Amino acid sequence: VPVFPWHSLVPFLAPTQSD
Amino acid sequence: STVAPPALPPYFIKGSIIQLADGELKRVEDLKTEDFIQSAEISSELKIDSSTVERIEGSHTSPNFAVVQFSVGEHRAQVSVEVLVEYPFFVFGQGWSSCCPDRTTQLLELPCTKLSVGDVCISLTLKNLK
Repeated sequence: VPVFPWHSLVPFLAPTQSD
Repeated sequence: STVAPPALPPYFIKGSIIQLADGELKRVEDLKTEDFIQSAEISSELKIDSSTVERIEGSHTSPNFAVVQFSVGEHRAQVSVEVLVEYPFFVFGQGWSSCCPDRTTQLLELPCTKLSVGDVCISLTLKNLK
């Protein structure tokens, strides 16, 4: 049975740094 | 012409086994907000951001897709993602939600509510590495 890490379920939304 | 929609990742199918940061195993449909928060606290690289849904509209490229615009983090950065309408997001205090919950439940058997403007989703960013 495959086991998936928790973070694979969460979208990675990386805001671009504006400063 | 019709294009076959890409498959959703397998880990959203009901019954999928998910490993939390402390090693605990849970089924995807049993995950709670605290599981994500606690896992991120343990993580040395990832942190959780609050991403508020600001807009949801149909994609111009395919009816199978939607474009979801988020306001991310304390700086409210605007981020848009194009996803399959059945793609589930985890809403704080609520659980899995998608643009088309009927389709999510049909395809994945994952209990799901309707993603709406104003919902606050769990997302990840990198911790500041020094």
